[in-house]
Amino acid sequence: APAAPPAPLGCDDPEAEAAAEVALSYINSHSHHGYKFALNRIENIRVLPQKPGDDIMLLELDLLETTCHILSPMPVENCTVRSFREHAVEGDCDVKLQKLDGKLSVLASKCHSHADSSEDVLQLCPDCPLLASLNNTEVLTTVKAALDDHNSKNADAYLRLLEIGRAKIQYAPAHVVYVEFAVAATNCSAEAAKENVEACQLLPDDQSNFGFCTATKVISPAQDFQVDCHLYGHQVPASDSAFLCQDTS
Amino acid sequence: AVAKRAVAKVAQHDKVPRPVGFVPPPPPCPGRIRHFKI
Repeated sequence: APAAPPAPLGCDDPEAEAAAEVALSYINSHSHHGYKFALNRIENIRVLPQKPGDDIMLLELDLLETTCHILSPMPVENCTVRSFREHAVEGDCDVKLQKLDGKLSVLASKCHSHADSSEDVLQLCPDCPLLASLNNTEVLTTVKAALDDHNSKNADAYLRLLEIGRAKIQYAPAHVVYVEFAVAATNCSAEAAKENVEACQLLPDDQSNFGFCTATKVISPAQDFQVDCHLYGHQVPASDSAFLCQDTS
Repeated sequence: AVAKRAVAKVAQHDKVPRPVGFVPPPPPCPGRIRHFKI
C-alpha cells in the first residue's frame, strides 16, 4: 500500500521558519534600495514534492520595514523594526524555494511593499508625523540643506546623496520635517569639493564607503535644524554565491 | 387520506469526550505574528 502523504507543513514549524529565514536573507541581499525587512509572519507555505529528496516550497511572507538601510552592514537580526508610531511599512512577498537533499535555495521572489494607512496611524497617535512623498518640496530642500550642513562642518570625505529613504512631515503641534537618506563618500575632501564639486566622483564599488543621515528641521513655532550622518566604513559587496538565484523581481 | 410518512432519524455520532485540559492544535497557517499586524 502506498505510504500516507506527509502531514501539511505548518507555518510555525521549524522547517517553515528555516525556509523563511533563507528567503528573508535572499530578499534583503538582493534589494538595492530602501530598508532591510524583518519577518513578521509566515502567511502560508505549500510543499510540492518533486522527487525523493527534492521539494519545491512556496512561501508567503509578511515582512516589516526596519530602521537599517539596505546598505547598512548590520545583520537584520539586530535591526529594529519600525514601530507603528513611525508609520510602519509592510512587505508582502511570495518566494519559491527548492529543498534539495536538505539544502534550501531560493529560485524566485516577488515582493510588494506598502505603508500602513494614515488613518490607522492617526487613530492611535493623532500627533504622529506621517510619511511624506520623497519628492515633496519640503523634503527635498531639507535633504539638500542637511547634506550641505554636514559637508560644510566636516573636513572628511565630501558626501553625496545616494537616495532618500524616508521622510515624514508633522504639521501640528509643530511644523517639523524628518528625513533619512543614504550617502556615499566621494574621492574629494570637503575642502576640495569647495573648489570644484563637479569633479567629486563616487568611489568605485570595491572601495565604496556608504553612510546614512538623519535630519530634523523644525520650521515653526521656532526654527531648529539637526543633522546626524555616519559612514558605515568600507564595504565589500555581498556575494550571491550562497543562493542559487535563477529569477527575481 | 393523508398518510404520515416516517422520517429517518438523523444518525447521532457519539462525540468523543475531550480530556480535561485539552488544547486544540493551532491552525497550521498563518503563523504567529512576531511584531504587530498592519
